[in-house]
Amino acid sequence: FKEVPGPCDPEDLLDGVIFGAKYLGSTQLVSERNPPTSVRMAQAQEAVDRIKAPEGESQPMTEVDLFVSTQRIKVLTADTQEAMMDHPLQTISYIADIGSIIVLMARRKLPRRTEASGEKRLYKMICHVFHSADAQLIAQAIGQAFSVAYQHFLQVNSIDPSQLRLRQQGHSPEDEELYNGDLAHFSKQENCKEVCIQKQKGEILGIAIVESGWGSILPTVVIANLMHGGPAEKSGELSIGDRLMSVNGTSLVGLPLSTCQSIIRDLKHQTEVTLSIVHCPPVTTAIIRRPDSKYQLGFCVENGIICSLMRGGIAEKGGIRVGHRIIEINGQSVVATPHEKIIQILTQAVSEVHIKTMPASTYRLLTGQEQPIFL
Amino acid sequence: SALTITVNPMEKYEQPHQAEE
Repeated sequence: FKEVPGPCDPEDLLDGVIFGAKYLGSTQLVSERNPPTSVRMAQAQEAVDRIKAPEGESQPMTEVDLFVSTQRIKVLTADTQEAMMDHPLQTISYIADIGSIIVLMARRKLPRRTEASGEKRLYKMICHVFHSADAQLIAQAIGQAFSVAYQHFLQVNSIDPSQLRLRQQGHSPEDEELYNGDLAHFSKQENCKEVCIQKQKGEILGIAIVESGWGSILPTVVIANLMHGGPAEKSGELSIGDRLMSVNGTSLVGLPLSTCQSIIRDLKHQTEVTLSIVHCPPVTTAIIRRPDSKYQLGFCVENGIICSLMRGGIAEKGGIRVGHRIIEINGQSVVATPHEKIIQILTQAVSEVHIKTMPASTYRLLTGQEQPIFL
Repeated sequence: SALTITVNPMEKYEQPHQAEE
C-alpha cells in the first residue's frame, strides 16, 4: 500500500489515525446510489447550509476526535473518547471539504417499503459536518484510507486494477447526463423578454451579431457589440451576449448568420423594432466530466479557439461550442496563455473541468482586434 | 473556497447488507 499517495503513512491507516476537529452537527438527505459529482456537491452544500448557524449567530460545536482507518471512521468525544458515531468505511459514500469545513457522507439503506418497484433504490445519507483548520488534510487522509481499503479489496479478490480503471472513478462518461447551463437558463421565463426599440426611419439598430456556435443548445445569433449612441444601446435593454430569438415576429432560430444579418438590415426603414431576446452573460460555462485522462476530451483547440467537437463526446455533453474562445479553465484565465500551455492544462485536467468560453468573434470585438459591422 | 469531493471507490462494491440499517 506504499504506493497510495496522501498525508498519512498507509500502514498507519490500517490501525487508524486520529485528527482533532469540531463537530457542528448532522443531517439526513435521501440520495440515489451513485449520484454524479455535481449532485454530490449540491448535497454537501445542502448539508453545510442546514447545519451552519446563520451569520452573526454563534455556532454550537463540540470538540471531537475523528478516528480514520481503512476499516471504519469513528467520531469520538475529545474528553472521554466515547464513540458518538461509528461507520464502516464501505458505508462512507464520499467526503467533501470546503474551506475549513468537512462533510462526511455515510449511507443507510431506506426500508424496502419506501421503494416503488422499478425505481432506483434510494439511500438515506447521514451527513456529519465538522470544522477544522486542517479540513483539507483530514479529507485527504480519508481519501487515502478509501484508496488503501480499495487496493486491499482488489488484492483479496484477485481483481486486476487495470481492468477497473474506468469503473473505480465512478460514472463512465457514457452514462453521464447532459450538462447544459443554457438549458436551465433558457427555461427560466425571467430571462426571456421582448424589447421594443424606437428609431428614425433609415437609421440602423446599431447591433453587431455573431453565431452562437455549433454545439449550442439554442442555435441563434448573439449580440456581439452595440454601437455607441445607437438606438439599441440607447434603449438600455440589450447587452452583449443576449440571444436574438426573433425580430418583429420573424424567428431567427436556426438561420445562417448571413440570413439573420439581412433580416435585421431590412428593418432599416421601420420606426419601431420588437426584439425577442434571452438575456445571457457574454461568457458561458461548460462543465466537462472526465473521470480519467485516458478519456478524450472530444474537442480540438487552435490558438485558444475551439475548432471542432466530437459528436456525443464528453465535451459536447458538457456544453462546449465550436467557434468559442476559451477564457478560463478551472477559474484560471487563459486569454494570454500560449497554445501549448492551454493544451497542457486541458490534457491534464480530470474530474470536473469548468471551462468558460465566449464566441471568438465577440472576444475579438471586445478586445478591439476586429471592427464591428453594425446593422 | 472550492468544494472538493472524494468518492469512496468501495461505494460501487457495497453489498446491500453492508449498508447500515
